[in-house]
Amino acid sequence: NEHVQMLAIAVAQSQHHDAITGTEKQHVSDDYALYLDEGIGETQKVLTAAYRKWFGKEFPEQQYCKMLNISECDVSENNSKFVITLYNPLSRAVTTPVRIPVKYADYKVTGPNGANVPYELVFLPGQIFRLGGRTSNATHELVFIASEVSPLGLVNYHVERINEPEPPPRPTPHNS
Amino acid sequence: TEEVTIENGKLKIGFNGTSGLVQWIEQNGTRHQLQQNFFFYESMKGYNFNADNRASGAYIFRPTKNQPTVISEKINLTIYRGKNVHEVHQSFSSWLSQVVRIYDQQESIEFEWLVGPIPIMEWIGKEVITKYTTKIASNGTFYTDSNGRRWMKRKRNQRSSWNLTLTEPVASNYYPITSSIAIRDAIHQATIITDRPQGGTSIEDGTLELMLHRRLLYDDSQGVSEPLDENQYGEGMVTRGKHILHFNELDKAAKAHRLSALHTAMQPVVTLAPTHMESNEWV
Repeated sequence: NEHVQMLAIAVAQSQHHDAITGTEKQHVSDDYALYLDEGIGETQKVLTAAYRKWFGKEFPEQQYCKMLNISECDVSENNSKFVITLYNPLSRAVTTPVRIPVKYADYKVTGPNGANVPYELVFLPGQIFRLGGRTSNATHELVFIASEVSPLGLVNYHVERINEPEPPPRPTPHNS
Repeated sequence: TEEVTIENGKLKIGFNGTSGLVQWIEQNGTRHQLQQNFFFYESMKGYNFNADNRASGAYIFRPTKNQPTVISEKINLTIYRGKNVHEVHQSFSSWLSQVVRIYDQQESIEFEWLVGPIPIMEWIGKEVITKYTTKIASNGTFYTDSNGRRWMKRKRNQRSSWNLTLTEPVASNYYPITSSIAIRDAIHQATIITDRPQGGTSIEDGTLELMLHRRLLYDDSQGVSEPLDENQYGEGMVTRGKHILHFNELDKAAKAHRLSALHTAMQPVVTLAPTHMESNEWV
């Protein structure tokens, strides 16, 4: 409860019109972002505890990829095997694409019932590589479709990097 | 310079092979005009240290001209066609690119834009917008959602409860969008679903424009006493996000909007964890 409370306090504090609209000085805006980040970080523990209740206590510590907005994710870039877990908060089944930044390699994606899941590697937009502050070595996104995740349901996918062939050259623009 | 098309069994999107811009959308065998491009409004600087004319700033959106400036005339396209997804990567400038993508069997188009750092070498503040243009005869009317619950009807250059003196032809028509903005006529509706609250409007019939990012150089003297510059490490911030566009016959628009807006606002929570287990052990 205290983990959720930390996010609740940060979100409550962000109801201030300055936090919503950005009408505050930069260092105040940075503080709002810091509190929200701390609060969101705490909720990873809530998900881990909940998943361990359902999947057993050996279920690993859950992590968000908080840098997806710059296509960076430590877990998927630096582990040859990892598990992606989706929780569907809606009261109806959803089919949704899953996009995770990875290095170029051959992967094997295994779905909930042991079936092989077809995936694709899509190259990242060129501008991503010019962003200051991005330290990731991901060059592609692993894309697959999570079909019919049940209402308020949980599903996980096991991903294994099989081997790492030389990545292909970046595609040349069509009409450069 | 031949036309570029991507399709997914439900939709087909055409890109002009010379300009690189989205040109049309084809659905159920019928082709409709759909264009999209990025522009920026030049920000008002204010005068006499804001003693009178107010600058565009954290509280105020105030362009110097009513016409926005187009960001690029020539766009590079890189195309990806896969089983689950078709994508066209557009590069508008060193600080602005976009991926237009359609997933297999989906009836919506995803525009994922990446904007920034906004350059200010001419010392001009910029307010970057994306603009979607259709042939929908919207007749000066558009709709923005109120907290994701219901549509608010908006009439260009008017207010529902008082006679508006139009001093700011652009800014007066910008409204807060929590999750969606739409235009419609008797036949079609175009709906844009956002992944965060933004400002938006329909300045001309058939168009929708939304503000994505701003970099301003003067305080608007409303109390912050700091320009909205966000210059971490001396350069501007970068923002990345998505718009989901639905182009529907009128009687299908409400369902498409509601299901998609809820799915966007309450996406599945994705978490990762390293493991040593083989897949069969894990299963």
